Amino acid sequence: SAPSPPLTPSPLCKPRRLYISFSDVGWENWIIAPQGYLANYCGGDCPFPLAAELNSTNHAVLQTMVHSLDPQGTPQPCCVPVRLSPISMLYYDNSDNVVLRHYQDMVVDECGC
Amino acid sequence: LSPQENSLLKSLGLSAKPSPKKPVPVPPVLWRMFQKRKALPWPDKERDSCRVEELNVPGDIVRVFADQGRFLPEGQPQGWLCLRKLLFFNLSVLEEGERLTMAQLELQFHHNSYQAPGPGQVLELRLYQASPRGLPQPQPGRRPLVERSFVHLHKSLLFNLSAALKMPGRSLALVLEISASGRAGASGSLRSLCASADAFSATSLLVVTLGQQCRAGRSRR
Repeated sequence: SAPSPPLTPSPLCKPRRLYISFSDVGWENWIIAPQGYLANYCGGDCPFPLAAELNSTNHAVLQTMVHSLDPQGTPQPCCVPVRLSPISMLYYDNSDNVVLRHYQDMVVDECGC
Repeated sequence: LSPQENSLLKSLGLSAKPSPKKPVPVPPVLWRMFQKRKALPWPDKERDSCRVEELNVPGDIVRVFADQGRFLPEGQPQGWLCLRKLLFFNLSVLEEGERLTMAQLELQFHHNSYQAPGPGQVLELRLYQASPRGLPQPQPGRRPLVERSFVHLHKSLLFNLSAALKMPGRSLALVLEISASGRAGASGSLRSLCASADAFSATSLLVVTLGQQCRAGRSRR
C-alpha cells in the first residue's frame, strides 16, 4: 500500500520501484505475512549543479566541488536513502512460535545525495 | 544455507532460517495488530514502531508462546481441587539484548460457565511459580503469584505476569490450580462447579519485548 515512486525515466537520484517477494528469496514457508512488500531503492546521479530536489547534504556540495577539480581521485556523491519507513512482519521463529515484529528502515521513501 | 543468507537473517534478529515443523494458527491478537499497523499512514507508522499501542507498552517484538506443560496428579487436595497443571513456556528464543516490557498469560476455556453456583461458592484460581527441574508442586506456605476467585468462568482469562518476568530466564514454569470452595455440606454442587473447570482448553503467554534496534534508536534520540 506504500505510494509508488514516480516512474519518470530521470537519470537523477530518485527512489526506484522494487517489490521484494519473500518467495523469490525462499522465505515464504516461515514468513506468514506480508508475502512481499514495495521496498524501493535509490538510483541515479548526483551531478553538478546539485538541484534542491536532490536532498543534498553540505558534504555532497563540497564533494561535488572537489570532484570537479579532481575527477579521478574523488567520486561524485552517491544516491542514498534519506527517509525510510518501517514494516511489520508476522513469522514463525525457530521454535514454531508466532512472532509479530516491527522492523525499522525497510521501505525507501526518499533518496538524497 | 549460504553465509550471506545467515548474516542477513542475523541482522533481522534470527539465529538461523526457521523451518516450521508444526505451524500453529496465527493468534488472533497478533493478526489484529498486524492488520492495524499495515493500515497506518506514514508518520504514525514511524512514531509507533517501537510501541505496542494495543497493549500500551513500549516494544517492537510481540511473541505468543504455546504452553508445553502437562496435567499433574492432584496430590493432596485441600477442598475440591478441580484441576492442577504445570504450565511451561520455553523462552530461550528471547535474545540477550531484548528488554521485556509485558507478559500476559491467557487461560482459555471451551465455553463460559453460566451455571449459578450455590450461595457463597466460588472457583479459586492460583498460580505458583515453579522450577521446571524441581518439584513442580507448590510448597506448603508458599504464596501464589496470582490468586483470584470467580463466580463464573469466562471463556478467556488474562493475567499480567510482567512483574514476575522482569528477569526472564530460559523458561517459565508455573503451577495452575483451580479449586471449588464454598459452604460445607454442599458437595454435590461443588462437584458441578468443578465441572466448569473441565472446559479448560489451552494456555498461551504473550510477551512483548523491546529489541536492540528500538533501544539503540531511543538512546540516540
